[in-house]
Amino acid sequence: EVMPTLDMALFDWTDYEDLKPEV
Amino acid sequence: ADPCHDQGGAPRSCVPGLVNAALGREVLASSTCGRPATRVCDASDPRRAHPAALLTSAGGTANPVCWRSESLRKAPLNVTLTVPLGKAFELVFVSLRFCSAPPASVALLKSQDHGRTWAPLGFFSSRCGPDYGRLPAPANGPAGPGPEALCFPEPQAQSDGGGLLAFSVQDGSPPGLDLDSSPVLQDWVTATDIRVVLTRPAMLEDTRDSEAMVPYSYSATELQVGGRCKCNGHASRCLLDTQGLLICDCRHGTEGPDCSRCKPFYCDRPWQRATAREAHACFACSCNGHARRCRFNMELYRLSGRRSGGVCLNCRHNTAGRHCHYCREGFYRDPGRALSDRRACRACDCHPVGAAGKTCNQTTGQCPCKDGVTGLTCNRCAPGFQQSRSPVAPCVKTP
Repeated sequence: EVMPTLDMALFDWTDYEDLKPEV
Repeated sequence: ADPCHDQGGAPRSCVPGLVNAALGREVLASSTCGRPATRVCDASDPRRAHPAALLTSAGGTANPVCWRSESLRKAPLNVTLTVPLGKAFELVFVSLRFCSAPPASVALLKSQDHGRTWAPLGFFSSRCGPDYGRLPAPANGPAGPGPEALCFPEPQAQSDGGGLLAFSVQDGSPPGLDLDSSPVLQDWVTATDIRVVLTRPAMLEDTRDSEAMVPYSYSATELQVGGRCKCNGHASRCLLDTQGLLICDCRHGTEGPDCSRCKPFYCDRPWQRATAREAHACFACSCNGHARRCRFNMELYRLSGRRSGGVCLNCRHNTAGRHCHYCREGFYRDPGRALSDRRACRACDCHPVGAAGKTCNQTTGQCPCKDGVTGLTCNRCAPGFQQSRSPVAPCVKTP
């Protein structure tokens, strides 16, 4: 079973702003 | 045919041919007649000039053919002839033909540093002790283990009134020394310059009273320095470089005027002189095409059984290691490409959220994945997991 790639838009960075990768 | 490689292309010892290293070289004479002009010698008139150039010219139609010193009336009576050879040569013999009665005492010197320092090769005298402070040469050659400057009999006058000074490097060397295996013999035969010191005229040998001395001048021609351009077994010829300097046409990965060092990238082994048995070529470092520089490490060389001591410097194309043979951190080996390929190392490209780090397995390319994440770059949730909204735990178990 091939799973979909992680969708960056779904992540909530509210509490993890410092971990947010630069796009 | 390549003298420096065999038919299979393997390196082998090669040496330039035997030449007269003095031929065409400028000779510096401490005294030359003709200034001011005399009845028999006028430096400004080619028909009556006796310049030092006649000592090393090819001869032919020149007339006169002999160099001549000024008339020497009182001490000092020595005259010096110096021939810079232009580079290091390995001597075989030195000879000088006298056009008049040969001197009673002659010293033959060599320099190995282009005239800065001098060492004797031999002396030729009827009075070795008074003139040079030496005993006459023993019949069997040097008594010691190494070569030595000995005092030989003076050049003998010949029937034509002239004479010949002849010196072979073997004259001062103990029998049995082999040039390949004897560094002292290699040192003995090496010279960049030759100097002949005409110390004492023959006809004044018994004259004690300087007032009674008959004016005398030395006269000579054909100063020959037989030898081979010194290339340490790594070249079969010498050439003039762009500046007109004589240099070896170095092979075997060597360079320098005498091929006395390895070329910059050819330092996988230490430099050595070639011998008849072993060419001792310098080998290029093994960097898989990813480095242009390397350095030699003696410890690694010893540890390898004296086979390889090169260490690549500044590996490019994201490679690393002594031979640029693996990928640097953050990159992994692409199994579909040769190690020498510029793209042999690919970026790990670990997912910024799914991966627990940026460094992947250098062989497989597998990034370290967080729980529930899968894929080479950790960019998918594993079966039984689904994406969450938390970047800390991007995949959670499916309810």
